[in-house]
Amino acid sequence: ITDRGKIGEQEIEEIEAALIQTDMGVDMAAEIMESVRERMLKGISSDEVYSILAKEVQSRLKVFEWDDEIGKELHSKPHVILVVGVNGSGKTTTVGKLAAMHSRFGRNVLIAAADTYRAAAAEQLEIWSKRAGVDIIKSVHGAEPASVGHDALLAAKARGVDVLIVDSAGRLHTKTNLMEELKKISRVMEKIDPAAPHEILLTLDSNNGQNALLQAKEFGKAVGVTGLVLTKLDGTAKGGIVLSINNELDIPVKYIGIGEEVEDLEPFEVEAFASSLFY
Amino acid sequence: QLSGRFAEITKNLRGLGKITDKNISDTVRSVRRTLLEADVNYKVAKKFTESIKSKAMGDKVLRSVSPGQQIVKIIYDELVELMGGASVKEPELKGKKPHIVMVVGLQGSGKTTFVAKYANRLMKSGRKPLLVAADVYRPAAVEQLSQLAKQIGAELFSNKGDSPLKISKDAVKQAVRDNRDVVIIDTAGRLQIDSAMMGELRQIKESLKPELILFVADGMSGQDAVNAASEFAAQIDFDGVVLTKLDGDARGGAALSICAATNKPIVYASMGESIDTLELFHPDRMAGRILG
Ligand SMILES: Nc1nc2c(ncn2[C@@H]2O[C@H](COP(=O)(O)OP(=O)(O)OP(=O)(O)O)[C@@H](O)[C@H]2O)c(=O)[nH]1
Ligand SMILES: Nc1nc2c(ncn2[C@@H]2O[C@H](COP(=O)(O)OP(=O)(O)OP(=O)(O)O)[C@@H](O)[C@H]2O)c(=O)[nH]1
Ligand SMILES: [Mg+2]
Ligand SMILES: [Mg+2]
Repeated sequence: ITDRGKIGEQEIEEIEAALIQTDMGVDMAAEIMESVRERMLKGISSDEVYSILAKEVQSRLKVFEWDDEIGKELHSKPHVILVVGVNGSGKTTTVGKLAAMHSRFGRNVLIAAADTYRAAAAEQLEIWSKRAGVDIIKSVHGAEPASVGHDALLAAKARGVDVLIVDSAGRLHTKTNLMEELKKISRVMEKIDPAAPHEILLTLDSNNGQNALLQAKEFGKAVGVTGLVLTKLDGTAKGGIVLSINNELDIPVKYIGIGEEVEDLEPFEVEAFASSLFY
Repeated sequence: QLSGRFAEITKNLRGLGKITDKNISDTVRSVRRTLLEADVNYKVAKKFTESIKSKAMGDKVLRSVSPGQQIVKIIYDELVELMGGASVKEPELKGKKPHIVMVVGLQGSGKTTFVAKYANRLMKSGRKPLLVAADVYRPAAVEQLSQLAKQIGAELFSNKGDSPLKISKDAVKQAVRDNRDVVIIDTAGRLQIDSAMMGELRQIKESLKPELILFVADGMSGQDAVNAASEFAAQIDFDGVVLTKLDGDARGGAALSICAATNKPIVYASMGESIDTLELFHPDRMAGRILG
């Protein structure tokens, strides 16, 4: 489009198509096109197309001040992070990466294997605990997930740990009993420390389409989500759905997963993300 | 504001006496919106609605007693046809034994779980599968398949430290020795843009010539589903698709996108985490789900 010179109705349609293909949703794409079409049709250069769209996208994303959040003094000891999300979205891997990240800040980290259901879930997290150089609390296969969370928080307090990161089993938000189980994990920790979990991170697979919005809504309703982790952004999926999520819910994207190694977790940066949508 | 709800579209259509250019284009726009909201890829949805439009303008509809009804039927039938047609066929393993089945796809799509479910299904019909843990990358991947194999009472082949290619070759040799008639290879999740990892799959394929290669895709996939599917089809040329996690509320438009982009059939639908939740894929049920 950009080297055709003039923007006409044909180009407007192609730009809207490109927006839709980022998974931002039909309505969001239409809304953005509505606010840019007059400017575009009046006659703009190709660089301007790109910068106008990037600004529209940026204005619709919540900024996450990573330095403030990660760099700040943690208020509670331990600071508890619960990681939740649908099956295969990247929770266990993200827990490992987060543990390493907090460790790099000189914090004493403990992780908890509260996925007591899926085959080899605890074994998988244990390997991550070694990679991150942190301790792990796990139980037996089939144990009550809430009891693992409970024991892990007590252990974290007793050991004077700075950060406790709790991995949970994958679950579809449509499964009521599994969402109840998740609420229980959170409630049980709240009984020990009313402010816990201090962070509830929802992992969203960038490959997911409109269902990611439903996931954010339902997990948000069930346990309250404080931040999103957009995983697998190293693939070709764009993750544009976060625009719709930011539009309807007050949940910022905090991190992005960009690979399968321990260092492949970065703080979310609005400008970089906006430009990535168009490449 | 055109409704994206097919129920509303069909209600309006059924009441139509006369077909006009206006109501056909309104309908087509509504259908396109419905498909996009259901995660059907933009280009696929566009092509689909253009084909519906030209069929709707056709003779059969204009002369029909209830043209609106006819258009609804065209939309539904076209969807079913694109996803494989009304008759459901399970891929048969009828080549030389042991039958080699290879399972591939993006990270986290549900391959390992599918391997166990598929093996269990084969065992129910008297087959003796050998599961192969060829994912040497993911932490505890071998352990995961090992636990699943125990759960269903199936044999597992694994070998720490060997390459996926060597593991697969050795597994086939063992299957011949032990009279296992099916070898199912679980591979690591990988990006279609990772040339080294795609090369690894091509190597296994060239060396073992699997009878059946299945591409496992997440049923919640959005616009990008066509990219991975097309690239895997181009580089690996799989035979069929397994769509997973359909027990949730994702509309499943990826089903149409993948079929349209690769011309490969979706053969199985995974409807849950437990072993007994594997079904044959039904295009008609999927069509209804996509249309909402
Ligand atoms: N390419 C890529 N792969 C990722 C990323 N994050 C996770 N993965 C991979 O995705 C797959 C699933 O990751 P897990 O961490 O097991 O996901 P999970 O949400 O814990 O899965 P369940 O516990 O089974 O629900 C693994 O193969 C990971 O290596 C990422 O950012 N990029
Ligand atoms: N709800 C639901 N969960 C599923 C289904 N199929 C697989 N899962 C779950 O999805 C998650 C990922 O499944 P895996 O079998 O580990 O996926 P994979 O493709 O082998 O993952 P990688 O090897 O890391 O690429 C696990 O939590 C499974 O239990 C399904 O049909 N429905
Ligand atoms: Mg996990
Ligand atoms: Mg696997």
